[in-house]
Amino acid sequence: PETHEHHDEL
Amino acid sequence: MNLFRLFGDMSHLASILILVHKIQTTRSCRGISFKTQALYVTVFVSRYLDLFYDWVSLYNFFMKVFFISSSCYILYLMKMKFRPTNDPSIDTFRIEYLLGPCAILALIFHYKFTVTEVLWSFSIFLESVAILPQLFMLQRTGEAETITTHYLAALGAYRAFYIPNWIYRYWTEDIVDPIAVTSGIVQTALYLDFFYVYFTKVLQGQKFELPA
Repeated sequence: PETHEHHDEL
Repeated sequence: MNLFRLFGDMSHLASILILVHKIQTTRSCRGISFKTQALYVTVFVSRYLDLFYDWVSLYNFFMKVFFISSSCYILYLMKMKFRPTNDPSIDTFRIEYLLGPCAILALIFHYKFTVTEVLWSFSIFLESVAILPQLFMLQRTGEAETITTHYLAALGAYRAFYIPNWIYRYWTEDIVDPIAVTSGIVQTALYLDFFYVYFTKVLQGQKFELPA
């Protein structure tokens, strides 16, 4: 899986 | 967005509203740790710096603004409006033992070595332990007003909902955020003791009291 650098969670 | 995350965010929102309601109606912040509340302001401010340069969604924007402003408002209520009801002598947890290690962890574990990313990591680590002064205070006094326990339960539920959200996102979007997941699990685990007493006592109509 990819780690996401874009923080879309609060 | 999935339902787990939405329920989590709504619990988080509810917890803050419960806390403000408790302070306003009892006109007192007795039983609330100022240190924990100050740590939450630190968490939100260091994490939501991306408000200035990154657009996620309208929902995301308003929630971030709400969390920053409501946490600052709670500090105002505790330090100004209802200051006499705040008793620092029982709020004795040493927060430097939380801030220091979180800063070091953030310098070691982050996704990019930039100021905002390191601050983001710091906020994630700090959030996971920010409740400790509050739980420590509860442990010390051995009891809590029922409304305060509802606040803590909603806050714990918020963290608990994020775990199925990450599992769901792993399966459906094939993404995983190891920093958020590990600290999120730690954070949820810190509530287990509290939840045990909450379910066995408060929800059965009894007062929240720890065994002597």
